[in-house]
Amino acid sequence: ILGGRTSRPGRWPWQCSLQSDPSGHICGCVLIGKKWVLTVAHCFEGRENAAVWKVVFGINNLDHPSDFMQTRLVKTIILHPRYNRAVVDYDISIVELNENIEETSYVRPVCLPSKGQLVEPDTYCYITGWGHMGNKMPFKLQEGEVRIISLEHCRTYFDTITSRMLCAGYESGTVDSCMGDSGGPLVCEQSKGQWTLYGLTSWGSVCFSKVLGPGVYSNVSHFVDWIERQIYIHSFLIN
Amino acid sequence: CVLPACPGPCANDPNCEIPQNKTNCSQCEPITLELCMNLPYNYTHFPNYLGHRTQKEASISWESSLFPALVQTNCYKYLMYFACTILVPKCELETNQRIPPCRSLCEHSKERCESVLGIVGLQWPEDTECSQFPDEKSDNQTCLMPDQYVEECSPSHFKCLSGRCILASRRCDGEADCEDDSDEANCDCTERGLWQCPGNKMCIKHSMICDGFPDCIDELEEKNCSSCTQDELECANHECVSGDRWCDGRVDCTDSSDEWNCVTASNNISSLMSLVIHRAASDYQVCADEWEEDLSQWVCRQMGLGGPSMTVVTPINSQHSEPNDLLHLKPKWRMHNGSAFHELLLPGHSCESKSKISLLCTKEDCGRRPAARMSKR
Repeated sequence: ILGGRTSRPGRWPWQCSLQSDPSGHICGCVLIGKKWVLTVAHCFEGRENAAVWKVVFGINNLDHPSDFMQTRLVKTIILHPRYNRAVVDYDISIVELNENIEETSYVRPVCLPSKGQLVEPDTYCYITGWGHMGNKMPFKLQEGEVRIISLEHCRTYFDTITSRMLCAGYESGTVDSCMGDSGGPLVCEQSKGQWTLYGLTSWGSVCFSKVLGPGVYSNVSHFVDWIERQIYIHSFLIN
Repeated sequence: CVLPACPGPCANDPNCEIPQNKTNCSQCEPITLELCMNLPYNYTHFPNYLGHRTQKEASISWESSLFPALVQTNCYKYLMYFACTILVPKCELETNQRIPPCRSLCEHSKERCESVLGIVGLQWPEDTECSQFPDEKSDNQTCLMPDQYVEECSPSHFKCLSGRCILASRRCDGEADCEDDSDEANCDCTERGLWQCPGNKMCIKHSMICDGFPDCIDELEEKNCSSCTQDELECANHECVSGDRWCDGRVDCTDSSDEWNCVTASNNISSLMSLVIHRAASDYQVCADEWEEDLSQWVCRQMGLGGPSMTVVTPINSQHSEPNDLLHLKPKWRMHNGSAFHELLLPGHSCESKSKISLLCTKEDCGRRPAARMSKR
């Protein structure tokens, strides 16, 4: 996260770290249910095998396992069938954990938007992650406040914006996500104290350079139906 | 190869299962990187000159998106060719040797294009130090130089009439990227091998028609996609499945859509409604005989509403519902743990309690975080 700040432990209990040996942290991810996590499809390019992955919850400092940390293996990776590498469209995937997490103050699911629930342009939301800060990779979880940008305005920066994407950030690019944040959450506070997931960090311009522009996120509202169906199919139909 | 029989250098040889190929296998592999599919050679050898061990790694590398973007700036005519000679180096089939680009090709690419990268704060990729490549004038080592047949643009580019290469995603995007606007000419769908949505001018690939995903306005490309008979129902991917297999707890459509939305219960307190099962294109209510709270949780979880539930048993209004409008729990339903709720139900039984189930499901709590810890100062 560029232009953000270090988060207080427990502030984003749905944030998780998608890890694969020997690299360790590869991408961010988001807890949406006791055994269900969302992330982006491009994190699995070249590593489609579920066996090489693990998911870590309840940590703030990647380098210091905390008492509240929970680690799970990956049972199933469900990539969106329309994920398109060339223009990074339909960049979303669902991860089924090998067993339920235990809900604590430090490990909790975020809300999904209801069908058709969209976030308005100019709303202020938060992005979080352990990705590049422009000059180094952090150990501690970073958070940054970004503003939602309309798709029309976003198209003045990028010409491959589709309705499956959401743009957020600032013209000057001062607060933005970066490599290593992919798959992490863009959340907005709805009714008092309740946070909803509207975006998954997906792509943008080169974030450690002078190229400006907002960050581009997978638009979770567009995929709510697909997410709920996949969870239902894998919970009740595939046995 | 996945077989352990193919050690080290033979691991990438597609024929390594053939016994005599275990050791003296070919180390050349066909080029699969889309970016470099129009080179004057078809075989490559890994690792490449950027340290990538496989083509897969090269295809998701930083350089494989940097170079096509840089080619658009027209900084050097043979930049794409140079990029491919280091991303997917030529492999000499006879000798299994990797053939490098000549030093002058590297130096010309770097001289002309490195400064362009600097403008946007990027560096030339580290591993491409030109001194590592042979000097075609002095060394007698074979190296690659472009000839007049070399394609300046990759298959991932569109070539302007002026000769410039722009990314294919910029073709017909409504903005002229070529100096001569040629990327915005002949843009109607058919000329680009695409299908035009009725209503708006949007172009979609033919493969997107009747694929179960909405693209055009009003999902017009998903209409009239199947010819199901009278007693069949249409799956989301337009297959036809006989109506009596709809919501029977077993997946019949290849996309499993015959088992979606089979159960309806209310999810807000104001409109408590009967639990309804949509089976074989008819709606049924559920008899209250032997109902237990676990079942209410089961139904709600199946609908993605794992929060607290409320069950109400209501007498059957005999005027409005026929006995066979009711489904009854199977005996020993508990043995079906983990399957879909509607699989536990049978038609055609009498309902002793003459009552039906109404159910309210709620969302699990979510999106809350612990209050900040109070620490005295």
